[in-house]
Amino acid sequence: MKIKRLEILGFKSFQDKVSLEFNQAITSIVGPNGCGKSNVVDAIRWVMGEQSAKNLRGKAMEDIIFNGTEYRKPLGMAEVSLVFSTEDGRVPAKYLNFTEIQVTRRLYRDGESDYLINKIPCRLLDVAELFMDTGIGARAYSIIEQGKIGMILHAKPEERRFLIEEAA
Amino acid sequence: MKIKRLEILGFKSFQDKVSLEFNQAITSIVGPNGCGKSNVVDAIRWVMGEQSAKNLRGKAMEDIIFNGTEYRKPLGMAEVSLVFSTEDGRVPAKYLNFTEIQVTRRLYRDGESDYLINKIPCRLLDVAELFMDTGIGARAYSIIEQGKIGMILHAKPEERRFLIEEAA
Amino acid sequence: TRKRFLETFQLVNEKFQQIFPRLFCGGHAELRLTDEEDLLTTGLEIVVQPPGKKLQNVSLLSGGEKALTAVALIFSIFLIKPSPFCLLDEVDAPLDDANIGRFNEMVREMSANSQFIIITHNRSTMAVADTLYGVTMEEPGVSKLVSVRLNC
Amino acid sequence: TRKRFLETFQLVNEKFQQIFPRLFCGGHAELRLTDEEDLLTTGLEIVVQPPGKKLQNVSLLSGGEKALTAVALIFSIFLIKPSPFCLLDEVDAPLDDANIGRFNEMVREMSANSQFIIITHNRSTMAVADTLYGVTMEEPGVSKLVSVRLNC
Ligand SMILES: Nc1ncnc2c1ncn2[C@@H]1O[C@H](COP(=O)(O)OP(=O)(O)OP(=O)(O)O)[C@@H](O)[C@H]1O
Ligand SMILES: Nc1ncnc2c1ncn2[C@@H]1O[C@H](COP(=O)(O)OP(=O)(O)OP(=O)(O)O)[C@@H](O)[C@H]1O
Ligand SMILES: [Mg+2]
Ligand SMILES: [Mg+2]
Repeated sequence: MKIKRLEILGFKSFQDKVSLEFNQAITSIVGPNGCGKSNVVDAIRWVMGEQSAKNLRGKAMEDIIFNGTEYRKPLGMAEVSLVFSTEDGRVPAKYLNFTEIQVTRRLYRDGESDYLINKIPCRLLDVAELFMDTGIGARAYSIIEQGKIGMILHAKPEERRFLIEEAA
Repeated sequence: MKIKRLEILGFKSFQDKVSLEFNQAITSIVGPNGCGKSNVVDAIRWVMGEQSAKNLRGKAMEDIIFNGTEYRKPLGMAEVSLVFSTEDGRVPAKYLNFTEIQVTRRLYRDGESDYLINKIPCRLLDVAELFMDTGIGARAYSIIEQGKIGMILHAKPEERRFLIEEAA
Repeated sequence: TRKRFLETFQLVNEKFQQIFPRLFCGGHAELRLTDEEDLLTTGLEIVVQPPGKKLQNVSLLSGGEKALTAVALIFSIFLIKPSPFCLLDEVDAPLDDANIGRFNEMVREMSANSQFIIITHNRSTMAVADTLYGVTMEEPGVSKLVSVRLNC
Repeated sequence: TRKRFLETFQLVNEKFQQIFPRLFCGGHAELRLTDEEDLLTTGLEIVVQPPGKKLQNVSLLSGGEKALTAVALIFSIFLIKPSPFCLLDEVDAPLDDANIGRFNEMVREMSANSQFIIITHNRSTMAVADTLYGVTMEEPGVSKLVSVRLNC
């Protein structure tokens, strides 16, 4: 499966819907400090199932919902969709007749949370299974967050073994 | 007291004697990765009395002595001198008739260690006193090491109070 | 010393509230004591609101915003009790061009009273320096110094 | 799984010994298990010798050397078991121009098999991209996307 598109709405600083096409080999995201680049990384981690707000720089998961600005009100929901193309055929059997697979995650301020695959509600377990079967899982060595590259060398040897474990 | 000059010999990657004049308001140190810029910072911390090898990226204090390269042998001693000008008059009484004050620290591979002020052997205590009296002490807010700027925001509130304590 | 801690805290806080908007081109930040009753053990909290944004957890700030906030605090303390010199090793690494520009302006101002020694890979930071020292390793593992004097 | 851990370790180690000299333009590095007897709890040690320098504690390496070594390890694991995509957020921040050049060359090679999404402030890293997305905050606190398509 290849990533095709990322859609962000109400997630962190993305009040208005934003859609990023990822159909090229190398995509670069640029912009001034604080404009939202790392928030895109957080959005990808989140839609892939991140359960810890701390790993998204928040204190509570509610922190990832657009919180308003000096002039705009907060939103009541965050929604991120990751769309994959199935053209390389490496897809679980039940998705073989789809050209794309869309994984959506929503969070409401009251704490209610939804997962959808191709717009059909499902459980976190189904999303986790899909990512596991297709090898898309957010492995530690496929997402390097800002400032985290140094941790590999500063970590204790026992803390580093997970890198090999994830690839094994 | 103002810094006038830093002399490094046998400290970390400085096998040959290197002398940096600091008589300007803003001095910038530049160069490729691994060429020795942060080692200059380590040299300044060390001559000012740093006692922990860990704070100098080493495991044992012996690590700061030039360890040789593929083609050159290790040295047996590291020596760093920091020279201050006394022209602004803020100097302890016993140094009033000097135009400069030179603080020197040496470390030999056998662990033997020397401190000198104006080339006269003295104790670490004398060097510490001199720095304390002249307000030159390596306060946490006057030396920001590479990669350490982020710690201030990531630290716990109790860990940050030392910044105020040092200025008080 | 409780009294001195509180006095210093208040002076630094005042300065921080001036310095932050200069580096961020607006916005607002302040320091708070976690326990005003116990000055011997109280922690130091940092509250930050970049221009136009809402007050949120400091953890949600971007890498560059966190670095610039830390610089604002360091400079505030420095202005209250200057050291003869200030050594900054690649603090500009996470900053964008606009922030580096304001950072360098402030360094130039503060260098009237203290010597600054700045390690950087950034060209505009180099441009602010009076003296440039190049460190090289023509021979691998052996540092050599090349001095390039910019201004007099 | 002990067997798989050891096999993966050996494959990654082999790759790491090829990748490191490419990024460092020479030198040598390898991985070692701290306890070969106990594969379930053994740690992973990294031994590094930049070109021309002596083998020393990894802690003594420079900021840029540490980052580039970590990148070499990450890329080695990635080449042994590729993920469909790789997300790198400002990993080039501590690197000098020469190292950024070699880093970008390697990203371009690896992008034949995986999609790379790279966040950067560096112009030469931007130049390697096929598509550039600019994120802006014309209105403070609200992210907007501007797409600049470079190649087709
Ligand atoms: N829930 C939220 N609502 C609104 N804004 C938010 C929310 N969470 C985070 N932000 C804002 O997002 C900004 C951080 O964005 P991000 O980390 O993506 O910046 P960046 O582009 O990576 O910058 P840098 O180059 O400094 O790393 C912060 O200013 C923060 O206030
Ligand atoms: N005792 C020693 N003998 C010889 N070389 C040493 C010694 N200690 C450290 N070094 C070398 O010094 C180099 C690190 O230098 P330094 O940290 O000053 O680099 P830098 O110029 O700051 O680079 P960067 O831009 O990546 O931060 C390392 O390659 C290390 O091997
Ligand atoms: Mg960022
Ligand atoms: Mg350095």
